Amino acid sequence: VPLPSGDKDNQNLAEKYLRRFYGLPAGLQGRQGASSPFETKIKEMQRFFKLKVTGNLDDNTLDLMKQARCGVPDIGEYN
Amino acid sequence: HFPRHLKWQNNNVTFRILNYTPDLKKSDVDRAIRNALNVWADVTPLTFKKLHVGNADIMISFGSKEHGDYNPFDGPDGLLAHAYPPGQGIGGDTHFDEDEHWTKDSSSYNLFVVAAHELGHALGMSHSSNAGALMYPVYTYTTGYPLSEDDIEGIQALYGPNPNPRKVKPKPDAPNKCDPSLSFDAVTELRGETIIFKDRFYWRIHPQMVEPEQTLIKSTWPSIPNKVDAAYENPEKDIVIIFSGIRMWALNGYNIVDGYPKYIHKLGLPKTVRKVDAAVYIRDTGKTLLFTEEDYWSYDEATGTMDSGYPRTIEEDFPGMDDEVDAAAYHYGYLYFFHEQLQYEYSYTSRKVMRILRTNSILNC
Repeated sequence: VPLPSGDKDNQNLAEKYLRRFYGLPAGLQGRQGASSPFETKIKEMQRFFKLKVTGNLDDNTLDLMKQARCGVPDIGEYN
Repeated sequence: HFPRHLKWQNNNVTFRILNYTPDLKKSDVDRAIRNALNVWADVTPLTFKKLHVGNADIMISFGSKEHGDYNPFDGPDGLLAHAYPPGQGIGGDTHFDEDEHWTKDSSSYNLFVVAAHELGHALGMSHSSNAGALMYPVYTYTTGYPLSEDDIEGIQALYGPNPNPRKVKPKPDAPNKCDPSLSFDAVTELRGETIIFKDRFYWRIHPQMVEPEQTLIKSTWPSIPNKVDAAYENPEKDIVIIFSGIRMWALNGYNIVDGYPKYIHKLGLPKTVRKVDAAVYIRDTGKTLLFTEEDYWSYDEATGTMDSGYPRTIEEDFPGMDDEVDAAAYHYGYLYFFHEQLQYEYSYTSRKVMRILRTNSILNC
């Protein structure tokens, strides 16, 4: 079932955020099931910010993604 | 640090400001950048020389959207700036998003605060997950010396300490919610959430949120001090009163009510009282209890006057409790007194302590 538009916007925001700051591979993220790259990266971000590590795009996580910040990735090389 | 602990091999680093934002006077930009570099120079052997022509190690510029490095900015808010780790060419270069509004005060976004963070990257610092560190990725306005112990430890691991250290007082790192010795500065309700103040931070506990959210006080309320002594909510008036020293602020939601801060003596406290340790509004009686050292007062919210016959001693009226209180809250007929690392659940009706818990059990520890 297509995501309701609000969720879709959040999903897009999250994918863009994770691509830029956590190295989520580009391209359409397939199923969001267990151990999908998307979920793995969400967990990485939740761990970094000491949020509850759920792998889900919950409110706390989304709130943080919307806050003004530095453009440098939170993990690994910046080239 | 970045992978391979990238750093400048020469401690004498050069920088050049290529262009200026129209949001600030040129001299303000120069001062913000110089002060931001001095923050790092204070704690390392690094020196920073300004060039006006040619290639410098750190080339500083303002640009918007795609600005020549294939790492485009995104318009107002969101990405504020970025910088590259030490190295040849683009290495060390620092870019600010011209679509932001750059300021030199607490309104967003303070150029000095962002520059100190970005120049940390230009020296080899990566992001910190410590919410009190300057290198924390999310923008938070702070006053005073911006480096925390975490930042200083990181930069000195790359370059060593300053051989002639200027006395700096680093900010303490963010308090750890599950530290068994944790004590609170103040606790209050705020429209159904519980707000717990500790040092420069507060935790926000929402009934639906499993994890408390830790934030710098200044990033939500830039005009209240970094240290809160006591706080309470009067839900009937939909205001929270914050006490710090001999002053108090009124918050309506997240906004400061006009006419504040006021002196705490306006409530009828004697001038000898210089600080309120804890405050709590008792919904059933309409009274606010104000605790200071071993005494407490009762303030009638409806008449706006102090009840007669006070102060009384905490020990006398709250048997089983400690004789001092750090913070206090009231839920469904129970008073919760926090003192050091213990929390006393006191039944207001049966007038006795029902349970003694760890202070941070409220933080899901």
